[in-house]
Amino acid sequence: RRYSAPTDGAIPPNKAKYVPTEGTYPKGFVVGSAHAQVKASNTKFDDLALIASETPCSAALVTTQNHFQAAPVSVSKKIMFQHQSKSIRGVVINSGCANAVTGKGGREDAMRMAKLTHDLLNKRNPTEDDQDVSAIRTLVMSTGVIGQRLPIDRIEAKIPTLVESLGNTHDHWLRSARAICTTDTFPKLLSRQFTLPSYPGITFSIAGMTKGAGMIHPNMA
Amino acid sequence: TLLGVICTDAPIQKTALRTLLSTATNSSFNRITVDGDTSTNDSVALFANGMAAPGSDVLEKQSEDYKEMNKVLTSFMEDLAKLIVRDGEGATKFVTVRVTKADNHTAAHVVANSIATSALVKTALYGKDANWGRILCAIGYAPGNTCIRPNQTSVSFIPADGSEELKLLVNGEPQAVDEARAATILEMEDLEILVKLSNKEKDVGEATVYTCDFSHEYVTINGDYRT
Repeated sequence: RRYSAPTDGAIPPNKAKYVPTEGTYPKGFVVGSAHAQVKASNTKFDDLALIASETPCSAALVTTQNHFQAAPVSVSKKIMFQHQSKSIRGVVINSGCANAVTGKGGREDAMRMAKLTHDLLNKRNPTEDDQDVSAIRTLVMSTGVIGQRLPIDRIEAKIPTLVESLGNTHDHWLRSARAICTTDTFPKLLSRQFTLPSYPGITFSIAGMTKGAGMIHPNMA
Repeated sequence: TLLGVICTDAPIQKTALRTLLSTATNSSFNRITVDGDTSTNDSVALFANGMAAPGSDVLEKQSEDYKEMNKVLTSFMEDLAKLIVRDGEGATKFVTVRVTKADNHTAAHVVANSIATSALVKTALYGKDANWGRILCAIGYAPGNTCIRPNQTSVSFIPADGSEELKLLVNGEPQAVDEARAATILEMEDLEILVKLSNKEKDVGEATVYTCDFSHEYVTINGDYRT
């Protein structure tokens, strides 16, 4: 049986080639992770991740078209709509519990998770924009078991640690990619550099993390 | 569930960002399948803070920069999406299903999906069985108006080592399959299944879907996931 498989956290030898040992990461983004023991059986591995821009930024979001959209999906879409996809700070993610089919309480939990993270991000990097606007500008995502409420008190207790953990090294990115995993056997992280025709002499960076192993047949819009 | 977060320090206008993400998603994350189940939580976010070129004009739709960014993002997201398939629960194989010469792209995608989600095709791949009959069966029941012409349909395995394709069916006629070679090809971790739906000169409809095999381990993992 696997949870955060293999249970000792070791990456299977045939998958190690897919895990980068270094990377080039975009300027102004910081990432972190923390352990909130969202799933009781996970006593070892980080299960909270935060990816944030040090300044408010443009954002875009695609989500599942499943009619039973999980609470964090509804909440993130609402945040994006309210702020017209601009001045977004980042996204807080938990693994271990999907916060799906959890009704009004689930939406309140997702909102609490996003709000506390956003408030702490604002304290860390205050901006003029944020001083005038108290609304939440941090997205929220969850993955894991469906039909169970989030242990929101445990999560909230660890969000300060999560924000304190932010950094921009390869290790920060890799740990964060690991924290969003469920039955994945390895963290999925890529980074790349590129140039654009109208910006001579400037090298841009792109980095991304993803997770998924089962319940995979996406049809996002 | 699929989650994804992508960050760039390029300066991209928000409407352009939305279109870029939507376009790239349709040819990456929306082209993979592990078990055919669409999650309640699938989400991918793209952030652009412009920090690599502060004070510059932002990238807008229809510019040359937009076209280049579209290429970069699509290729990047395709590579991320493939990692998920490689880590499919219990998977031992990474399989590319490419359907060509369909009447249109939608029909090609539907047929590719039908093959890529067939439990019997996926268990045959796990068992290293060149069971092309199951592939044809999945093509035949693909939903919607796919305009399948059995006597023009061809199926091949394309080996990952670059060696010659193994023809299984040509214009609806089964080929004498070298079982030893088929077994060698199916031993490899990567495999491509190529389906030609017609003899048209021009390739009107084409689609690629990435999938994996289906093993005992998948059942073991999911039989008690909740508890």
